[in-house]
Amino acid sequence: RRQYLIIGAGRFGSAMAETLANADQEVVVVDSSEAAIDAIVDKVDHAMILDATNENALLKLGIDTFDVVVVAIGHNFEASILATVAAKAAGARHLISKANTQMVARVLASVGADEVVRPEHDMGIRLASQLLAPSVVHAFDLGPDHTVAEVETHELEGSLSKLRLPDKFGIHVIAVHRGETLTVNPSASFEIAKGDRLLVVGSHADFARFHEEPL
Amino acid sequence: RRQYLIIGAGRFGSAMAETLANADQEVVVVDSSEAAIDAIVDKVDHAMILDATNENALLKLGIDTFDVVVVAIGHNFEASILATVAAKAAGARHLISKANTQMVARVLASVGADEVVRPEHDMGIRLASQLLAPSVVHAFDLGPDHTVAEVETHELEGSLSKLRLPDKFGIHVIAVHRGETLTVNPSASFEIAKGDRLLVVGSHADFARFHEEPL
Ligand SMILES: Nc1ncnc2c1ncn2[C@@H]1O[C@H](COP(=O)(O)OP(=O)(O)OP(=O)(O)O)[C@@H](O)[C@H]1O
Ligand SMILES: Nc1ncnc2c1ncn2[C@@H]1O[C@H](COP(=O)(O)OP(=O)(O)OP(=O)(O)O)[C@@H](O)[C@H]1O
Repeated sequence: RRQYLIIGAGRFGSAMAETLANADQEVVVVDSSEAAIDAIVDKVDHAMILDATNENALLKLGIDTFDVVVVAIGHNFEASILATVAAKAAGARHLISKANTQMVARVLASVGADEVVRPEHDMGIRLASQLLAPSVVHAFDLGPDHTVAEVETHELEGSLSKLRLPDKFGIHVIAVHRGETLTVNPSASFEIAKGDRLLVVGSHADFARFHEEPL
Repeated sequence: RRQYLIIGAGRFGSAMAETLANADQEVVVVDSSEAAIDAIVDKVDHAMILDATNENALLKLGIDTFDVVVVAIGHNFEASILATVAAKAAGARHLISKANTQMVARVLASVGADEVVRPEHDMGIRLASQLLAPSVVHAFDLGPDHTVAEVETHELEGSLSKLRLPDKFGIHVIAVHRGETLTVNPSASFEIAKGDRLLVVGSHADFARFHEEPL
């Protein structure tokens, strides 16, 4: 059971705190806003009103006892930088800080944050990457561990031997649908073209990976 | 080459537009703010100043010709709802809308958005899930396609046969490090305990999946 301290219970900090608490981790949340604390107090182990720019207050929390500390303050970038500096000085072992802009992200990294996240920016990249990845037309379970799916490849092109899907993703192409033509058990030299629909099989995990990766 | 329309060039919309444009997709961006358009115009195919609540202006864009339309307006939730309704009415085939709150997310889903994202909230869940997943102590490449890594399991417990890592993740446990003891080639009945360090091998894709999944 690991211990997490979340500084700032906005949308990002609250979502982290609730997910960790639901997984039975020990979660402590602090925020300078009473309303924010009221909204989260029943969902975590401890929630306290605290100004994270107050270094003494932070020290009293025993920051070095937490496995992970998250500074989830956004708009108030002074507070987010001060809290990051203070948390690191108080011995935070692994510090994740949220930034609203690239400039603040660079400052947070240089003052000691171990990880910096920019939720809006990072989610934009992630969603775009998922759109670039193959899309599932139909899928069903084959036994408890495997997925069979028809996927549309968008930008995937090249011979099957060059694409090496089994090696890279654990995915086997068992048929290729092009217009009216179905090629079953395509050979290694078969050339995939844009718009082809592939019938693939793989474990659930392999399939999810293939589905989320732009190729 | 697919065609994307991004309505709203804030941090989320711009990150999506740039990622798609870098992958050679056709990207059109509209925003009511001249400053936002100036910042993105050199990175995409077309960028125009447009008020997305103006249904006629949206219609002139030929919304139904895009593979994906993204309404990336945040704070102004009236505009984001109106743009979503207008885009759907204009024939948007696949519509993704961004919401800043759960309430707005529900409205967007009910007025026809095919997907609704809440970047701050979703990123909080995602980051928490990654923290709950096994963490990598060391890792190196074994040949071009495989990863060998020592991972710390945090919450992973149970016998190897019950955990079924090869089936679920394609990952093989080749040794278990507990305190001073190393057990090589553990049997199926070997009980993994919290804090154990596992030496695992798998393809790059399988390993990344294992590393990102809470177990
Ligand atoms: N000095 C501070 N000490 C503690 N908490 C703070 C401090 N400054 C701001 N906060 C809290 O951090 C939380 C998140 O910050 P804010 O709402 O400014 O950013 P945001 O980018 O909108 O956040 P989110 O996207 O997570 O909702 C708020 O609940 C706020 O009360
Ligand atoms: N009616 C509208 N038509 C077109 N664009 C709009 C309209 N209203 C707002 N926008 C644009 O949408 C963009 C993003 O919106 P806004 O900044 O309000 O939300 P945000 O939640 O802060 O966004 P992000 O997190 O993506 O930065 C801005 O560039 C803004 O100019």
